[in-house]
Amino acid sequence: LWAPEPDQLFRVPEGWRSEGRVAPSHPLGLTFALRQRNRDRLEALVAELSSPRSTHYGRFLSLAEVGALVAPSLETLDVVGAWLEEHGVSECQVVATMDFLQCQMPAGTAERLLPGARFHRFVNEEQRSVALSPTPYSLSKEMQEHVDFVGGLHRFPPEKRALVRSWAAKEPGPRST
Amino acid sequence: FHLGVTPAVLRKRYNLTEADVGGSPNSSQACAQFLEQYFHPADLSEFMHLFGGGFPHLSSVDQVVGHQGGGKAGLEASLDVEYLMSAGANISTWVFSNAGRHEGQEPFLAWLLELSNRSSLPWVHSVSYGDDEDSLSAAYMQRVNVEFQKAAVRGVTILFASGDSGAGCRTVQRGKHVFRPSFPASSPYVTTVGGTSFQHPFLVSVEVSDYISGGGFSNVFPMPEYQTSAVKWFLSTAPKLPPSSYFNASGRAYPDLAALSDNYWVVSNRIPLPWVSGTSASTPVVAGILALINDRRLQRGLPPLGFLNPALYRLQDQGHGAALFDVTSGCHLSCLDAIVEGQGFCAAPSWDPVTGWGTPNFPELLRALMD
Repeated sequence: LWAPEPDQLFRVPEGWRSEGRVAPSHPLGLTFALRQRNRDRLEALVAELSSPRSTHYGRFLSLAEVGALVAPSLETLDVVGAWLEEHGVSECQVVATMDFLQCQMPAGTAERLLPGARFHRFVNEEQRSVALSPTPYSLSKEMQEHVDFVGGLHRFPPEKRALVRSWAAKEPGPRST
Repeated sequence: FHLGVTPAVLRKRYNLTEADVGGSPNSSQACAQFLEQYFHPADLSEFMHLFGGGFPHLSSVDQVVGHQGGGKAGLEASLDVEYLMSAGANISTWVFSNAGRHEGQEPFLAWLLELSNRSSLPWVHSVSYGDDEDSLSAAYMQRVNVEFQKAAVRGVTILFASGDSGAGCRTVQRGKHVFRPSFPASSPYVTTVGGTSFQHPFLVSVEVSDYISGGGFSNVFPMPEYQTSAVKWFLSTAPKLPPSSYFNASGRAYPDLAALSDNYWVVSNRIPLPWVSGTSASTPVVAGILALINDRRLQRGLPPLGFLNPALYRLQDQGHGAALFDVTSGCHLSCLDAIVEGQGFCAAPSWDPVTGWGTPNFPELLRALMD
């Protein structure tokens, strides 16, 4: 087995609480980031098209051209497609550039597909709920060449809020020594 | 004299005249919302009624992508839309609303997927979202970085708020701290916006760095070529730097530029609220100003700006130093320990990791980027 994100921290943010494991039939949506082709070429193109010194400055690509550049190889699409089908996952949508696959499946299937994952339901103070896995997932070694990571397992929705501070509270207090 | 930052104050400070509004049918701008934070069209309308006098503007959003729920408006969403449409006045505006409605769907990933799925996108995007770099997997950050490259080659400008925790702080072992960079602010393929405040809080005066302004050096992404000389200059000339063990001097340094981030007025749920602050305020302002520059470029048959940083870091070399107001005083927050005593980096002449190159001087920045 291979763990794509062993370094991803699972941290329950303040205001969220666990409500235990979800039922195996609980519907989930996971995002598979498929390995793209021509990443080096893409990086070089960014420099060429964005640098005012370049003769190609501003000659931007269309979405179709970007797709043609980075879309995963047929082998990747075949291998990942067959693996998902083998596990009974068929409800998938691919993005225009072919490098993300969004699939719907029950939690039980997701846990068989991604050994190590255990989906729990977390609820916040506004009754927003998410099903995430506090334990790391893995993929079969065969997938190492074809998948970058699987989204929807560990990261909570962003909680960033605008600051509201009064003028009186603007300056930080005296520093402790 | 003013009682807080409003569109009129921003337009005066950044030298935007009544005529500096959009006019091209092809220019466009957007902001992205996460969680279930929604803006109310009625708030935007009231905001423009109260604060939009003196310059032509639109009072409604052209397109909402995703689910725009009911209930109370979110302060963050109101702030984004109201100031994006005040700086980028008269420019078609989209809101990407990414609540992540299906369980397991990551709202930020949902936004990235939208970018990969739409053949037609607004040219400028303002995003106020960030996570600690050390909380995210390398595989995730590297792939998100590639998604920004995909947007860059399409001519899309993406701006991220630099964060509101200064240099940040993380304990690596008992009593030993390091600064804590934020992602995607630390991606070399986005333009990151820091924050400033007026030296005199009630006058449209010179700006100093806002102590909350996020900034520093990535521990994941190496320093891109476009910024090496500017950052090396800062590191070699700064009168006082934090100990080198606190940051990775060879990493991508941010922010790239800044705008006012303190004491904004926002209308949310029909109530005008003062004292709204943070780099989530400065980011839509810079986004709107860049959308105006795109507007002029498109009117002249030039391509949009696209990924701005390579051009931005060359302005100084090309003699366009007046394009940004250099912010040279004030320091930002960091670890509260005996070594750094709560102080991170300090603003300095030219680029610095608190306010980048400084804040926009619209007519000069326009001239430089039309050149």
